[in-house]
Amino acid sequence: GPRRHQPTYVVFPGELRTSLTDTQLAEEYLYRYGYIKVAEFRNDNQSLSQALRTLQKRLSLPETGELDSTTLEAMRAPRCGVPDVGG
Amino acid sequence: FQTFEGDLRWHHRNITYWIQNYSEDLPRDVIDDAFARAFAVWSAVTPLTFTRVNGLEADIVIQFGVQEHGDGYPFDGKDGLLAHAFPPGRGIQGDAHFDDDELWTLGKGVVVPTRFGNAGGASCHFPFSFDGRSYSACTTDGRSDDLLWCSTTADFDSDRLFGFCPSERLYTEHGNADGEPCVFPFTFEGRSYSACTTDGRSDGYRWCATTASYDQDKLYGFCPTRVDSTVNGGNSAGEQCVFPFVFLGKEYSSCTREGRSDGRLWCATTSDFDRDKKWGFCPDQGYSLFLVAAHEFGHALGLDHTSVPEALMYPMYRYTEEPPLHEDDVKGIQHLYGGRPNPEPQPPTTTPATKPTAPPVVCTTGPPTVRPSERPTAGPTGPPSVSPTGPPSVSPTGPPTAGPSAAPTASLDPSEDVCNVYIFDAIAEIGNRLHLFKDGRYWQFSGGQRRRVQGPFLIRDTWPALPHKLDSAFEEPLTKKIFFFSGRQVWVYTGASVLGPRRLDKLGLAPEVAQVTGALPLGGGKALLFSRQNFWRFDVKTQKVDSRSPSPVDQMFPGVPLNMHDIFQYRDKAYFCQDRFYWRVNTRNEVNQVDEVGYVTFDILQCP
Repeated sequence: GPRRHQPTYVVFPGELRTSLTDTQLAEEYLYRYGYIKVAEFRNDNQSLSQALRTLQKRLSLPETGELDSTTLEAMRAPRCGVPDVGG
Repeated sequence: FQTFEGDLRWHHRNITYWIQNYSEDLPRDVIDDAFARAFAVWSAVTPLTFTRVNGLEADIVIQFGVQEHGDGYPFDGKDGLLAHAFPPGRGIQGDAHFDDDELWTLGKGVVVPTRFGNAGGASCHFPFSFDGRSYSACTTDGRSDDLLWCSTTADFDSDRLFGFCPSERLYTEHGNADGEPCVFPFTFEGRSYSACTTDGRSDGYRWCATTASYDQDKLYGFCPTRVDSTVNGGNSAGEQCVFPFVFLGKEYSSCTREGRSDGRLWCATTSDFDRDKKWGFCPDQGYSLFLVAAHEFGHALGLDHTSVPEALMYPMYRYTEEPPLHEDDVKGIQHLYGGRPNPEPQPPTTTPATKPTAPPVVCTTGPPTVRPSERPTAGPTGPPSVSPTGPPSVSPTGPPTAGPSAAPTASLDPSEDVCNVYIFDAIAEIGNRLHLFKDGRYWQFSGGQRRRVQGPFLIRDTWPALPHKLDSAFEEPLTKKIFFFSGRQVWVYTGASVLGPRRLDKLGLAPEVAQVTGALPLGGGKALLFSRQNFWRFDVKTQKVDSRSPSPVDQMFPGVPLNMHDIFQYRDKAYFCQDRFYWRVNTRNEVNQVDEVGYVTFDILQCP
């Protein structure tokens, strides 16, 4: 019988987002919704983890401080643009 | 709940709002209604009222925009960030912005109102099956005149209900040609056009001439949007899919997930993606404008995001058909404005305060007379306006001049007039008044000397557990229990308490009984339940039909039509409805003779 062909994935022009890594996506999200201020961000695991913990608490997610799949899924969900922290 | 720093709130009660522009994803009246209902969510639990005005002086200015749209907080293309709003205050404060790179719907796919056909303007039902194939967009299949049509139910083959989709070949909007359809080819500035164009305009709206020469006659109209095949996002938002198109050397004649890892449907907007690289996302369920607006208006009133996932003010989008307000939201808004000062609102005696949730529906006049293969007659639409070459003085994005207001007003909406409904979902005598159900609403009718019609009311306001569409209903005179049927489900209301939904087989009806089309209470706790050409004896006490096999209707009620869509009792007589007619049977004399045939609206409801 026919064999499933291997899917070919292409990068569609004009679609930046898919090319972000998970960490880049997380940093952009944490910044956009007020969990970290640019000035405060020290690009180290500790401040990322702290910000993630704040987000997880705020969105009633399991508070792991990790960029786990639940948190990534929440970051990819469609949502309101008003920042969560800082008004 | 959270409020903004300093408990920002409005210091007056009658809040005004202005819909500055429109998305092309939804008919305008559906957008107006979605916003009005979104405001009503908050006015129902606070002393606030919301009045629609026309101009920047409004407290809340509502705007659709894409990417950077003037406030320094750019949107981000399809999905992701859907909308945002500013807390109460002057200027941009209090305004709500919606990302027009999203597909705005009512949460369950594109809303495509139809014209002509035999479904009375009902919206397309996607997907629908025709001739054994499934369609998720309008099609010209089955027609020789190339007009786009769709089924307004899931199955055209069995229901035969259809309408014509927005198309410039059917009509145009606004402009100065009274809605006449486009004429192709037409000449504009010496060039020939065989399709709609945006040439000559800076606002990007597609238009056409309604005569062969725009240069000579200056008659034009705007081309209706085809939301069912317009793409969102990608790099050709607002354009149409082109089928077939070539992708990686293979031809596709419908939207595809190929090439993507996220499983989203896309299409090319030219015939060759490999060459032109032009594409966009195909319509999906979209986002409910009503729900997102209700959330954003929460911000505009002073509420910040909450951590309660079930609450309306939780930042993530979640589609629900339930009333969106959570107790957390109510606590929050009442912290800012207090509760609603009046006693519980009474059902309106004349018209409801809220607008219907669906586009106006005008029902058909009898069995389908226009088949997909016949040409409809065109109808005039749209106000005259300016020529496309100069800046429009009244642009298609200009708001209509009238709109819903907080105070109940006499409704001009034809769909609210019971006399405009020709085919009712269900009719039943409840509490000595005739109840007529249609599309989630119902009217109460009292005949006799003084004809009195009340409503429409929302079914869910009186019987919250009921679905939008009913097949039949009846009240058992002894116990006052009210039975509602829809599909294979039954609900039994005793006062405010409800039992159900339960499956029809709980009543002893076999699986092949697809629906209960009517019921006749016999008194003494007995009734007859009807389904198509058969009926069963039903014991209200045991809530079971008797085990004998069903009896054919025409055996007991000779002379009534066989394909009835409703049977009900009214003033001790049985009414058998087919289409917009009824056959009345006098059941008193045991002979069950048809003693009258008439129109439901003219002869029962005494419509003019």
